[in-house]
Amino acid sequence: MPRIIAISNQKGGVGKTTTAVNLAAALATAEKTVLLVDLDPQGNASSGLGIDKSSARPTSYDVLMGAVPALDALHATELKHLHVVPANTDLIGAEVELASSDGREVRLRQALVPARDRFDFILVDCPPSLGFLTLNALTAADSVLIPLQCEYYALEGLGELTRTLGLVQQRLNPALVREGILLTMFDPRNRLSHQVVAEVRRHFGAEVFETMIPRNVRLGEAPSYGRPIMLYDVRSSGATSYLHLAKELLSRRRAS
Amino acid sequence: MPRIIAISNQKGGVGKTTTAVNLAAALATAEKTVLLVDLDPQGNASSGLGIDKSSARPTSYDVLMGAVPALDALHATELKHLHVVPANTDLIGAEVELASSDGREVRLRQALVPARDRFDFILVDCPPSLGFLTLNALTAADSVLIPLQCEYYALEGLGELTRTLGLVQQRLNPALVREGILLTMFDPRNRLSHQVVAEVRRHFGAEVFETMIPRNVRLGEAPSYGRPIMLYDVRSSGATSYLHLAKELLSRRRAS
Ligand SMILES: Nc1ncnc2c1ncn2[C@@H]1O[C@H](COP(=O)(O)OP(=O)(O)OP(=O)(O)O)[C@@H](O)[C@H]1O
Ligand SMILES: Nc1ncnc2c1ncn2[C@@H]1O[C@H](COP(=O)(O)OP(=O)(O)OP(=O)(O)O)[C@@H](O)[C@H]1O
Ligand SMILES: [Mg+2]
Ligand SMILES: [Mg+2]
Repeated sequence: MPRIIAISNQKGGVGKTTTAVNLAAALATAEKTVLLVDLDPQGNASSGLGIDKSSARPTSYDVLMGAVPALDALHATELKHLHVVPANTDLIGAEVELASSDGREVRLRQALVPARDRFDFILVDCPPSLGFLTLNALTAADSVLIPLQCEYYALEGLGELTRTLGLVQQRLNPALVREGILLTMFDPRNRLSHQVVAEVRRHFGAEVFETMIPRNVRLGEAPSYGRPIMLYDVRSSGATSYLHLAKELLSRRRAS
Repeated sequence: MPRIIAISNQKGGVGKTTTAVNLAAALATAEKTVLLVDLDPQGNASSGLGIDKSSARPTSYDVLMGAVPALDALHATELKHLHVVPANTDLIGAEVELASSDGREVRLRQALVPARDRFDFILVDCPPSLGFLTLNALTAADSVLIPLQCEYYALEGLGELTRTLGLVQQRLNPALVREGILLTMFDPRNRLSHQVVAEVRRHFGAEVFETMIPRNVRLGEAPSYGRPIMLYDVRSSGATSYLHLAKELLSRRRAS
């Protein structure tokens, strides 16, 4: 059963962090043990889970550089079964510092080996690019979950992402599979939303999760309180949809 | 009078491309001659103006590598006074190819010297990062316009962006000034939107444009027709707000 899932899409603002935080929390409320690795120097997933980025140590930078084993970089959250390896802007330096070292793309993969047995799921939040940090996540991962905003520009980027995943499978991680495409910020009042959904389901069929995440202002409010949606407003459509997503992910796992 | 404006924010999905395309078009309808340089490998600004990225040549990659002068890479748009230097995924290779060459951050600045006298404004759309491509844009620019989505995570990233701008001013482009912060995707029904606006205006005062861009579905639809908002739906709140922004930008220029 694959354990490490990268949450990736180079298009910005499509809901990567919102999905990483809330899917991790939903799995944790379903009694799964979950680790969320924040691999974005913006550190949004860290603050979205209430971590104080200015003081939290060690971070994913220390883990990537091999200074600290992953299991020594776990930070607790309000959910018993959810831990996080936080990020801050130190991560920006990692690419330059590792530029000349061999096997720089497999750093995270190696660092997470001891963590695999401790957790049911390890989710990795990626920055909006296909560079060094994202390549580390895709090389460490068993599968990749692609959040896709129901907008035109987001659709445009899917081809490039699929090409990159093919290259990663060829050269760095032949076992990498696609966990699925998750449609986010769906607005039923908006014709464009429906058009994007129809086009993605036509092209990618069963690879697209049944569950869609609706546009829900509560999902935007929760991070300002440092809490996942289940702890901020469990009755919201945002919370319900991420709980559905967790169920769908778990039932797909049993089936495969 | 500064002529080159970089549109930058490392946070993804905040409206950089939507602002670059529609501010450029609004200035062009005000009879200003405008060049939009697409410096994002996603090439969203290019397709947002109807350019076929799979075939358009030369591109911003050719200009950055010095293979083609900027004035030989102009592509016409539906607006007489608006030209674009398009982008495609070739741009991803530029950073690696220029890795060991001196003065790699001033490539765009040098390439745009002959273009300065041909246009009233040159806008540069940046990718969601503070890496090589964005540094080229910030080094070439006279000023930087920062689109800021009315959301919590977008607010978090502002400190990092301000720090980076300080470094660019110290080391690469002492003349760089802040054109202003533009609040985008403002939703008056949403308490979080109002909170973010109040916080940004309190912190940054007169640096924040009076004009705010409302959330308007027509802005999301226009790119799927390859047209700026003025040509897609000139009566929409999206079109009105970008026309206001162009007026405000021009009147600020006269005042300074
Ligand atoms: N379903 C939703 N409904 C409403 N708001 C949402 C939803 N999903 C995400 N958001 C908000 O939209 C913004 C973008 O989402 P998020 O930051 O998760 O995207 P991202 O892909 O991680 O961005 P980046 O590319 O910068 O990493 C955030 O402010 C978030 O709170
Ligand atoms: N004011 C607005 N109202 C509604 N939708 C908008 C608005 N501004 C932008 N959008 C839509 O939101 C999405 C994000 O905007 P856009 O792509 O311009 O952001 P960006 O900062 O350029 O993203 P990236 O970080 O990927 O370059 C796009 O699908 C766009 O069509
Ligand atoms: Mg994110
Ligand atoms: Mg963009």
